[in-house]
Amino acid sequence: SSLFVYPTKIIIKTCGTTQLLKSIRPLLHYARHLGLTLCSCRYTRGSFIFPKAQPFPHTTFKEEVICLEESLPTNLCRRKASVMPSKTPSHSWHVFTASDDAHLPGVLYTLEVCMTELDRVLARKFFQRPGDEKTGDTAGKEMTQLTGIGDINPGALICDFAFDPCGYSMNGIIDGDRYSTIHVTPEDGYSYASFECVGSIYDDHDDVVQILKKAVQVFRPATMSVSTTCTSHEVWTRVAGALEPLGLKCRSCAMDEFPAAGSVVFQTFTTRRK
Amino acid sequence: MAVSGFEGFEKRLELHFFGDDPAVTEMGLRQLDFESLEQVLHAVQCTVVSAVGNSYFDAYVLSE
Repeated sequence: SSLFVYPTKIIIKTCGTTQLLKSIRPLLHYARHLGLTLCSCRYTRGSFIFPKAQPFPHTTFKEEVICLEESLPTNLCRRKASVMPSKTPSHSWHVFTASDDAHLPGVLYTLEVCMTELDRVLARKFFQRPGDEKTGDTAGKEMTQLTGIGDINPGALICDFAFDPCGYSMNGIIDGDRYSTIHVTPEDGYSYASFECVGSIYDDHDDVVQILKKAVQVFRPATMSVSTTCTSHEVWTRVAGALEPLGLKCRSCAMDEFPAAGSVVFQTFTTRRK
Repeated sequence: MAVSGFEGFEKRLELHFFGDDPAVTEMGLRQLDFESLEQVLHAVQCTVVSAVGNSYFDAYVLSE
């Protein structure tokens, strides 16, 4: 899980049975004391592997939306919730956005990649060796190096951590105000990895293609989804072009518009053998 | 947790703020002390396990 704190922006991404939406009220409280007012909110997630294990308010998307609606101030009057479908019913993308009247989408895009059925040999690299006395930090550094994660953005400042007995999280700081993050649950049967990065619509779009290719090759998943939140259509149209040479075929693509967020495009891919 | 599985799929929340005082917004939320962040994370049921930052933002790796 990851937390990014900017002067006027905060991003929290958590997995497991965490109760993420319970952070909203305390965050608003602390922000108010700093003289800051909330102007937009975006909540996203995929379909849970174990939905029945999720605690309230994450039991259903409907409950999550109610919780969001009740937690957010009334100045965030432009609100929208949507479940974006795919051809696989177990892979949907859940999006809620809210903003005030003045908030406009920025020039940054967000790429959220969810990968399942990871290559077993590659996933094994995210297990600590029995008897290994390494700490989470040192084991994390070793995994970053051994798996090729460190080569995705060679210039990034990386903060990595390996969990005991398995699992891995990494935050990367790239080009000043840009971040990337990777989280891995390598256990066979429910293996999962996520990759997320931000970029600008003014960037060279070949950069995102190269980064996406490198990230996916670390895990070689059988199934993956890519959600692109962006005001420009230049980014999402490059995604399939990046993944198809790796043997991943685009099976579905859904698009929706959200106030103050721009377009959200949700694409799913599976290996050609599936 | 169901069966023996660990839920990998993340929930992601992004909040944007504005302020009228440029002196405040220059550092803004980064002025929050670690104890306050820990209280927020306590509500989520996470803790900080590692951290890094630069002049633009702070990045924390969390438990879970």
